[in-house]
Amino acid sequence: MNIFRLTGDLSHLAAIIILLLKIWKSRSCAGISGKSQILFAIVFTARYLDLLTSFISVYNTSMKVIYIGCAYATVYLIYAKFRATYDGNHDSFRVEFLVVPVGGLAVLINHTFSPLEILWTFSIYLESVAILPQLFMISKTGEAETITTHYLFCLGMYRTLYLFNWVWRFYFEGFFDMIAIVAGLVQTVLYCDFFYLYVTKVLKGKKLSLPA
Amino acid sequence: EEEAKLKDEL
Repeated sequence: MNIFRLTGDLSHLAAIIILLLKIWKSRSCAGISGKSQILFAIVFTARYLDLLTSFISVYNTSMKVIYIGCAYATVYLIYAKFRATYDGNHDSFRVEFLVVPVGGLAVLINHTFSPLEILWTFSIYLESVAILPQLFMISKTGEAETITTHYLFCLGMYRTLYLFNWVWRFYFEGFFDMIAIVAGLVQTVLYCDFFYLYVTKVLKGKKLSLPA
Repeated sequence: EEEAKLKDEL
């Protein structure tokens, strides 16, 4: 464990909790892509199946359980409890265009051709693009609530911090995982445009709105 | 072993 990984994990946790609280407090999931949230629930489920097969640490297990639990709670709030506020018309990204190629890639490029390993690889690839329906929704409506941008910032920072963690681990432990690194780079690049808007607009107290 | 090492990440 190093400082980048820990802050990355905490940033991830903050993102998840910010989103849950936003929906819960406002009793509304307006502006939130349910499709992205379903993809994240799939990501956690596929990746953390090792909860059933191996124990790493109390920290590891509890974070995994919290991530999975919160992901499903978010999906429940969007599609059941506050369904009336869900903006399905603007959440029109075709997720099969992500899931199918990513599934194929996971079968083709993985470390070991075994079910658990392929599911793990699938989750790494899928996570890198799972935010696209959300970003697509924002580009379609041209705006995002400030709290939603805080969520996206924390979520984007999490993988960015993991990139530093992998540099650290390479230098100090001689350890690297090409699948995670390449997917992590893709994931971070997808947030760059958003990071720019967040710093130049949201941090200066303006609402995030895109030119028409 | 390399594999087990990575899986400690979230």
